[in-house]
Amino acid sequence: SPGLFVFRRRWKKFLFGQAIAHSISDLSRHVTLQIGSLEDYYHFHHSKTIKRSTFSSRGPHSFLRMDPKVKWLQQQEVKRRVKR
Amino acid sequence: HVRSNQQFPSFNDPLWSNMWYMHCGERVRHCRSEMNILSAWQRGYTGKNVVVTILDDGIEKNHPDLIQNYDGRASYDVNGDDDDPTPRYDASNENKHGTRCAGEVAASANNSYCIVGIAYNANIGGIRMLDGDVTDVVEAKSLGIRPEHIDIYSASWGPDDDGKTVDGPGVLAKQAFETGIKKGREGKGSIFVWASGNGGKEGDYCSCDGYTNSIYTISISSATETGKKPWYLEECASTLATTYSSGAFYDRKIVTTDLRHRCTDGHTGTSVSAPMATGILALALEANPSLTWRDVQHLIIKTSRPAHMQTTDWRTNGAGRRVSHLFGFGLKDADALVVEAKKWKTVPSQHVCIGSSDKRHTSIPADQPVQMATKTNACADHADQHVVYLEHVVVRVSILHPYRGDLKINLISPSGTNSQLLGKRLHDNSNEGFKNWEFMTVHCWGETAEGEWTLEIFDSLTRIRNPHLQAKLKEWTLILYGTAEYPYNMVNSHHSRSRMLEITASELEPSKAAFYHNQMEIVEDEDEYTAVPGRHGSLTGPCHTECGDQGCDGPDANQCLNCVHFSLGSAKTGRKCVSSCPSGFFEDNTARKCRKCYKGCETCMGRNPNQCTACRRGFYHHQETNTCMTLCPAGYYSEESHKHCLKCHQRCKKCVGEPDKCTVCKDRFSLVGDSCIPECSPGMYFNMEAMRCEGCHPSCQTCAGPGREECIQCAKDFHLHEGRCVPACSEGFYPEEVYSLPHKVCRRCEYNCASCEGSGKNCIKCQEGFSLLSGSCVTNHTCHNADETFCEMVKSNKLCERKLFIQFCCRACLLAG
Repeated sequence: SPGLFVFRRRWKKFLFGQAIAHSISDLSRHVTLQIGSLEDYYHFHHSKTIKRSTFSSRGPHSFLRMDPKVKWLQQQEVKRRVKR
Repeated sequence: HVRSNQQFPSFNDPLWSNMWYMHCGERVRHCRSEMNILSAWQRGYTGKNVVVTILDDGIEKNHPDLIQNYDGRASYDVNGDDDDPTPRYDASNENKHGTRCAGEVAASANNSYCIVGIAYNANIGGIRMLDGDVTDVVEAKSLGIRPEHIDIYSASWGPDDDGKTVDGPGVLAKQAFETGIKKGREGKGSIFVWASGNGGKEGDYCSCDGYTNSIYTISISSATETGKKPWYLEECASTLATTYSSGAFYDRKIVTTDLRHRCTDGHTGTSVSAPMATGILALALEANPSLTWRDVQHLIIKTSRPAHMQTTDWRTNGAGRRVSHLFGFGLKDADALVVEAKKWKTVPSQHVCIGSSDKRHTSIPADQPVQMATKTNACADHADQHVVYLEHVVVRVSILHPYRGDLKINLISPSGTNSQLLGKRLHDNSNEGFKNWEFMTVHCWGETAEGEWTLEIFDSLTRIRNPHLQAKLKEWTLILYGTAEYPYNMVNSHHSRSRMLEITASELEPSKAAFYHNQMEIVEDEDEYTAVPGRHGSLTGPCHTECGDQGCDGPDANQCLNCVHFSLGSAKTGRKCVSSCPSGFFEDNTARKCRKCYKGCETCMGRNPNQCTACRRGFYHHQETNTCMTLCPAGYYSEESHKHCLKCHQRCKKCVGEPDKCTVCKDRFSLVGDSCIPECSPGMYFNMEAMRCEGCHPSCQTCAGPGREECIQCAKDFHLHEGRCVPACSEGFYPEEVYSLPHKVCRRCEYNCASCEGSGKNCIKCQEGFSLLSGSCVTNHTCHNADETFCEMVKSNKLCERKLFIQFCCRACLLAG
């Protein structure tokens, strides 16, 4: 319904490089994924975060947010897209 | 119509003859203009070595009409995270969309199956990304799959077209577009084609879709077989061009490939048009693979044709190009596109000039247009940003508004081109306004950027609102894209110039006509039209009949040395003798010259603004002041059949269409329907039967009738609760202030809360079976698996202080200490 957002367990963040992304994901037990052909943007996934929720999650990614090498972090929100 | 070679071999694909949009040249067809695809094929362009992908719900890669051209490297399954884009099959064939779009582009020719794709030798792939949760990451990933391999990404989806959604690409999808145009196709830029929108019936406006409204996407709209607007089509200023699609139920639809190895003749919507445009672009990329993403947009604008696309919205911009909010620059022409593409020279680099933001908060009173002007030198003092010739123009706007759908926004360029950036959207009752929303127009393409730009905002009062709440423009910024040099070389420019000269003055809007008079130098001047000594008598033939007694230098009307009747033009630019002055000029009998009327006048008695006797198209004649105006002033309405400004009823401050169809009333009158009735004092309403003011229910401050359910605003200390005004909210509700209302509204407390204070999240009493914990209600049940380690994790992460986790074994852990 309008105004209802669904959040997914995956997070993206902006870093300085792939090696740093992997080291951070190892420490925080996240899985790192490449986002298409975008450089310095990584997609993080943690099995302990609620898979799909109507509330923004405040789970294990808090460790990610606290890392000084992380410039920007955003939880994925499901968007309504329709075929035309 | 262009060359249609009768010798062109017919295909054996069974639905070839049903592809009506390929055969418009035949007399029996309803479509009157060709997209000239056959002609492009005849030149040998069929999409060879061009790679296209369809961003959608998958592609049936083993469909017999697609298998030959299927390209696995142009495909991916983002939903399933693997290389196989095969759609998920279900009983309703929900995921047929991508396969249908793919067939339009690259179905094989002459294989005795279904149809012939527009680029029937192109490589086709599919990116499965719509059959699952779509997030910013999913979109960014999809838009950036193998940009070095894929040439064109075709998307026929977007945010809801319900007429109330304002949504666009997120941070990452925007980044993917930018990366694509910078690095895709070895630096020439990925081509993103987008369906302009399907919400015509919902009154949607495609500028509220940030994908189709982006400078990086080629926004494609649709026309029916007879060149009309289909019911689903949305309009906006960012639409670049059009292809045929479908219309009402009796109009033919599009034939293409379908799921489960089938064919269909029922494909419809703007989804038809984007892949059709994609196929045509594949032909152009075969003709010239070195085209950049901006070359492609320039080419589309140069070669698309308004012919037979039916709308009154066609206008000519300051660069001489005809453009409409429905069809962009017109119907795509494949033949013209490949011919131009073949000889194309890359346009100069793109400059971006970002104007300074105007942050003055401006109130926008209802029903009165508000104009904000800004003068720009288009960054002339920064060589790397200087924009002389325009491409896209973006206006970034922040507006507060209690009912967003009532807003209309226009942008007027220095050349006078008026783009409607936003139309009224009746279904959009959001109070969120626009926050840094970027509206884009292509209508000023080719014009010069320098000069005065005007943003016009109109807040039309279409529903009952709190009269004290006004819309407010918080900030706006003009962003100009374009080039410092003229973008076309002489070979290329020949075509456009010849097109320009085909436009007659009567076709132009008044402001453009004035501009063109300057461009074509048909300006009058004050110097005398006298004979040149020594040249008289050198002719052997007769002079033009309009030449006077001083003779001529040649046989034409522009070679006279004086005139019998009137002279038109100037000495600098050439003038000629005419028997009567054309429209826009009046006859100065003393000087025997045609002198220009004031801007907007079609005919006039003199050059002053109040001497107009008839107005040009787009202007209304005010008979009391003899002036021409684009908008009738307050107290007058525009009478469309004769284009006059006529007086409203004495009670109306403003009216539309008829004198007593009021939209705004004079002081001491209120609008009811479209009539102005005497205004009643607070707490009263006007009883139409008794024709007198009568009292509202005591709980109402204003009302539409005597009942307690007819309050418009609640009386002091009353709150709105389920349609009534009540002194206090009932249990389980709390009063909350609402931006657009003068009184509070009762909102429900959080789930499981019986009574709350201040906000829904501050519970003071829980429902049975729940206990109060930090303002929330937690279940009385306890968790069985809450061991010591688990509770330590709960404690160290302070989960019980967080609303989301408060049901999360908190009680069990608390009881366990």
